[in-house]
Amino acid sequence: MNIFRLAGDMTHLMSILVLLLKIYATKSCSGISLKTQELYAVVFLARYLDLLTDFFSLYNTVMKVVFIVSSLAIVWCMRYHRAVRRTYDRELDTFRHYFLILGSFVLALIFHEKFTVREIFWAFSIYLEAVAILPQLVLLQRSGNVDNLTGQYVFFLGAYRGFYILNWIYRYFTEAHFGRWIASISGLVQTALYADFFYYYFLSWKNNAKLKLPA
Amino acid sequence: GTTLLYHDEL
Repeated sequence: MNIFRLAGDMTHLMSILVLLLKIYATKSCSGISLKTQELYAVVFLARYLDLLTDFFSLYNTVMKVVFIVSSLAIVWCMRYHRAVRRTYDRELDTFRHYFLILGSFVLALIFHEKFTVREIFWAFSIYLEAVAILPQLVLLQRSGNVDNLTGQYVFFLGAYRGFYILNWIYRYFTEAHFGRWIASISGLVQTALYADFFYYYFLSWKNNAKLKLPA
Repeated sequence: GTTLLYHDEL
């Protein structure tokens, strides 16, 4: 564990806490893409298949459980909670995310560390996570002004993988044979997808204005 | 030898 990875995990946890706060405090999920939340639930379920078989550390296991439970709870809340589900922007959240699942799985069948079920599901989860934010970014562009908590949620979610890139650079230079090209390249693509969001987020912060993504 | 294919990262 290095400081970059810890910062990344804490930022990721922060994004989830901000989203839970938004939904719980405002009893609303307006501006949040259910499809992105569903993709993240698939990402964690596919990536942490080893949850019950391998044990690295208490931290590792606890964080995996937190990510899986929180992502499923958010999906459940947006689908079935009486008050929350009414605030879901169903007509704006129309990204066909099934293609993202299919595409990521096909890519994982081609590029993986080893041709085993676990490694293919792991690569699938890495590729899917890289594109999972797309429905959310599209929804933000369509839903005009973005409320603060939603903006902070997306910001922390994008920043966490940026910290992981620093972690991979650090591990590349400090560990003998550290080659995690699948995660590194996918992480670069993932962070790059947030580039324009980060730009408009920075502008809104600098001008102290409401965050607004151009349609 | 090849790195043990474990995923210690989240």
